[in-house]
This record gives sequence, C-alpha cells and structure tokens, in this order.
Amino acid sequence: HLAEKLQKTLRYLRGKGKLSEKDVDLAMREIRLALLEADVNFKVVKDFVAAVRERAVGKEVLHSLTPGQQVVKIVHQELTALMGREQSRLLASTAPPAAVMLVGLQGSGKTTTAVKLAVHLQRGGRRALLAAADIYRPGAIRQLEVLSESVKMPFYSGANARPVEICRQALKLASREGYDYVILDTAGRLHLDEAMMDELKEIKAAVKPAEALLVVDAMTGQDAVNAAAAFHRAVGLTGVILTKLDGDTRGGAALSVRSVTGCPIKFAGVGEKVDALEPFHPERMASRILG
Amino acid sequence: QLFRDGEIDDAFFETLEEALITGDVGVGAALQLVEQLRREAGRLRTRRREAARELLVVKITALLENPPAETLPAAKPLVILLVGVNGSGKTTTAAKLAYRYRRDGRRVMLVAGDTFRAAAIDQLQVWADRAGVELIRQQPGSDPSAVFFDALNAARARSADVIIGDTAGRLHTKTNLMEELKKINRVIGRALPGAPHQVLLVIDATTGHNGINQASRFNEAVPITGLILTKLDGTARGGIVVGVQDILKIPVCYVGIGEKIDDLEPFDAAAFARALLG
Ligand SMILES: Nc1nc2c(ncn2[C@@H]2O[C@H](COP(=O)(O)OP(=O)(O)OP(=O)(O)O)[C@@H](O)[C@H]2O)c(=O)[nH]1
Ligand SMILES: Nc1nc2c(ncn2[C@@H]2O[C@H](COP(=O)(O)OP(=O)(O)OP(=O)(O)O)[C@@H](O)[C@H]2O)c(=O)[nH]1
Ligand SMILES: [Mg+2]
Ligand SMILES: [Mg+2]
Repeated sequence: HLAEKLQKTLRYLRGKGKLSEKDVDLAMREIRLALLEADVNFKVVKDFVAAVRERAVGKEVLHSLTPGQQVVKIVHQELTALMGREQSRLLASTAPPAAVMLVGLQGSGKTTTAVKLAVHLQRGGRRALLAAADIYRPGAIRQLEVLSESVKMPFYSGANARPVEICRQALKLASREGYDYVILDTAGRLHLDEAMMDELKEIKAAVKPAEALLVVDAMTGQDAVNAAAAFHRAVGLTGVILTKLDGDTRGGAALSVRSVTGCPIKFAGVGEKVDALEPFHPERMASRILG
Repeated sequence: QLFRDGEIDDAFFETLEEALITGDVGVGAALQLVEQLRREAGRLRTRRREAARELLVVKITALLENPPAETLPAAKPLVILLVGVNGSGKTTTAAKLAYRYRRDGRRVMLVAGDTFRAAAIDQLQVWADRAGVELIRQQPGSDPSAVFFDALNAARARSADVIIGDTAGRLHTKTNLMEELKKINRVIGRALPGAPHQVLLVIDATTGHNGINQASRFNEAVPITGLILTKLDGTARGGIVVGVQDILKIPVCYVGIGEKIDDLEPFDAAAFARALLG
C-alpha cells in the first residue's frame, strides 16, 4: 500500500516542517514504482513525477499528517486532477439522431459496451438504434443482435453492405424512425492496419458522429498510449470508455490514455451484463491506480 | 539505437530498464533482470554495449526456452482446454489450433464450451466450418461441464485424435466462474482419465501486470500447462510472459499473429527476446 511504503521511506522525517528536495526524491522513487506497477505508461510516469515533484518540494507538512501522507495527498490530488472531471453524459446532436461511434483494439469490449450504452440512454429517456458495423468477425452481427434482443432494443444490420454504407443506412433509418441516437459498433482493429484505420475515417466523414469513443480494456499495459494516440489521430476521439474494471487490474491505462488524448473518460464497464456500466469516477480511479 | 555500441554506464542500464518496462515485462522482473546483468557484465568485464545486450537476449531466451518435447506417448485422444480472461482470443485461437492439427493430418474436434456469451457458439461454428472440423455443441445456457462430458464421449466414439475445448472468458477474480472452471476440469478428467492433457492460458499481448495475476489465479484453479500469447501482430511486445516466469514456470507454446485461421506460430524464444528489446 503506497501510503505505508512512503511512510517507511520517510519515517525519519517525523516532526519536520517542510519537505526537502531529498525527502521528495526518496518519495518520488516509490511513486514512480507504484505507477509503473499500475501499468501507467513509462513516459507519462516521468512527466507526472516531475510535475508532482515541483509541487511537493518546500511544501509545508500539515500537523495532522505524516510526511508520507502529505506526499500521497499531493499525488492523489494531482492524479485526480489529471483524470478530469466526472463527465458521463453523451453529447447530443443539434439535429438528431446523434451518432455514437465505438472504436478500439480487438476484444476491448465494444460490442458489449454498445448495448450497455443503449440501456443507459434508455434509462435517461432516450431511444437508441444499435447498428452492427463489424462485418469481419465471425458471429459479430449475431452477437449484437442477440444482446439487443435481450434488452428489446432496435437493431440494424446491412445485408452484404460495407461498414460505411451500413452506418449511413443506420443513420437514415434512425432519422426516419425518430431515434435520438444511433450506436455504431465497429470491428476491433489494430492501429497499425492502415486500411482499417481509413475505414474509420470514412465512417466518421459519412456520419459526422456526436461522439467517437475509444473502448479500452483496463488491463492494458504500456501499449495503451500507442493505440490511443493512433485512434485519436485517425478519428478525433471525443471520449473513452474503460472496460473490465470489475477485475483486479490497477488500471493505469486510464492515466496513459487520458494524458495522450486529453479526452474525458466517460464510462466504466464493470461486468459482462448489459447493465454493468457506471459513470467514470476520476477520484476513485486515482485511488485505485495508487493502490 | 538503444544499443548503439559504446561504453556500459548507468545511462545504458537505464535504457535497458526502460525497454523492458515498456515491453510490459513488469517492473519487478525488469529491475531484477538488469540488476543481474550489471553483475554478470561486471564479472565478464565486458565493456561493449553490444555484448551486454547479447547477454540480456540470452538471459531472456533462457527464461522462456521451452523444455524439450515430452517423450511420453501422445495421449489419444489429446484433450486441450483453452482458458483466459474476456476477449483475450480464446475462440479464435481454438480454431487456429484445430486447423493446425487438421493440416497435420489429425482427426480434430472442437467443443463449444462457452455456453454463456451471446453468439459464442455461432462464432465458433463459423470457425469450425472454416477449419474443416466438426464442432460439438449444445444449446446456449447449457452447463459447460455437461457439454464437455458428452463431447468427450462423442469424440471418443468417433475416434478423434485431438479435442480442443473453448471456454467462456472469465475474470480470475470471479470466484463462481473459477469454481465453474474447476468443475469443467474435474468432469473432463472423469470422462477421460488424464484429461485435459493441456490447459492453455490465452493472454492478450497488450496485457500489463494483470497478466501475472491471471496466470497465478488461473493456475490455482486448474494447472496451466502452457501460455498462448495473442495479438502479437500489434505494437505490444507481450513481455508479460517474462513477468509470469518470475512466479510460475509455464512455457509459452504459441503466439497469435493475426485474425486469420493460419495466424498461429509456435513460440520462438530467441526471436521473441530479440523483438522485446527492440
Ligand atoms: N468482466 C467484464 N467483461 C467484459 C466487460 N466488457 C466486455 N466484457 C467481455 O469482454 C469480452 C469481449 O467483449 P466484446 O464486446 O466482444 O469485445 P469487442 O471489442 O466487441 O471485440 P471485437 O469486436 O472482437 O474487437 C466478452 O466476453 C465480454 O462479455 C466488462 O466491463 N467486464
Ligand atoms: N490482431 C489479432 N487479433 C486477434 C488475435 N487473436 C484474436 N484476435 C481478435 O481478438 C478478438 C477477440 O477474439 P475472441 O477469439 O473472440 O476472444 P475470446 O477470448 O474468445 O473472447 P471471449 O470469449 O469473449 O472471452 C477478435 O476480434 C479476434 O479476431 C491475434 O492474434 N491478432
Ligand atoms: Mg465486437
Ligand atoms: Mg470466446
């Protein structure tokens, strides 16, 4: 546990007034290890520790806290601030329906999350159409169809159409039927795959989505920044959804993705069922990352 | 340019640590490996970076080198079970393995052990058809243990050489799901003593430190005989398999390098170690 580790490192400082450079150096080593163990990206950790170091040196240690606790408090505040404010609302369109595009690496949880979002929107009194734009993965269309049926949500899939056309048609249908949202489930893809990244650009140009959300597996390690940066460059993300937070991963990918895209993390996937979606809590995530 | 030849100094060891950490080897393993390298390089009095780098490649290769192939007679039928967390690539890998064995002239059957997730059976059916192997399946929602029990009896009756079982993705923190896995393992053993002969943990190459927890907890539930590292065709280097060796000596058997049915390769420890260091 970080606070205890820091306290051991800084225990000789009991009763001191201010944190010296040397105190802070010792503490920063522990912080750095904790963040790396939490899977925060190497470079992001470097920048973060430098920022915290700046804030911590010369800081007055509050009477009620030990030096270790004082440092943890600064780190926690800094981490929470970086995580952003709580922003779990989906942007609407001035001319509904608003398209919400879900993108990300293979297996991150897009299809499941698409349905969770539809359920979430319904609870807020909004009607969403679920569109199956993954024509590649065996059974992907059927997967979205089964999940949609399980919550009685409207579902659209194109017959032998390419993903861009499916998305266009879904938007047309949603407009005719008066839906507020269209949720586009796209195929998992590698950011290295130029053709597939071009497909995303085409879809975006065709539907002008109100939201382009990157779905990220919370267990992702150092690679999180690479994918996030590439998807952001290609699509222009408006937000992130972090999935599988019901596991025991520390989830440092959250900080990595946030720093490299600047996008809000809007929701957290916390289970396999279609109601397992929560608003993302920045402060809770900060505590989780620090361990 | 990480290892451009030159003097060995602190900066050099730091760049090594960075390479290992960014490759997801894990902080503990990275620091340990570099510490050992410092001592060894010191003992060998090597002053060139290139030589030190080569030492590290050799070390990592040795950590990951698979034990020599077993000389026991192959089990017949050979039963392989794929397990792992959600989305790691189990279903796709089951199909790839089936295809590989079939190409080797074996009589293969796939078992649809994921009776829970939406369209999981449909997904595996498409793959089984592509692989040209039969899929043993029951209704979605059936008890996976029952599916495996019946499947093993059916497969034996049809003289299958290799039976590959797909299971539902599950987080190792979910006790009930880990209990379900234990039961599947027990029931398979009852249907065919000695089975499953291989239990392969499928790990996504993008996984960070959590991969170590996964290996440890899955192994507590059912002894894991091998790892399969998937999605190595991405930018992630999959170093977590090195981190896993720190706590459990589980060989990496295959790597997944794409989404097509033949995108599976036997694990090459030396090539992997070299790629890991960039
Ligand atoms: N435990 C848990 N499992 C999740 C969560 N979100 C998704 N999953 C599971 O993760 C696996 C992958 O989910 P999918 O929705 O198929 O992922 P995907 O991104 O659509 O996959 P591709 O389309 O192949 O890229 C499934 O087993 C889901 O049930 C979550 O928040 N928690
Ligand atoms: N690029 C790449 N994608 C892969 C690889 N292996 C699997 N995938 C993709 O990863 C996604 C998830 O694969 P699945 O086989 O459904 O994973 P799973 O572990 O069975 O998922 P659950 O059953 O939901 O837990 C699919 O989009 C696959 O095509 C690989 O080696 N490389
Ligand atoms: Mg999907
Ligand atoms: Mg599966």
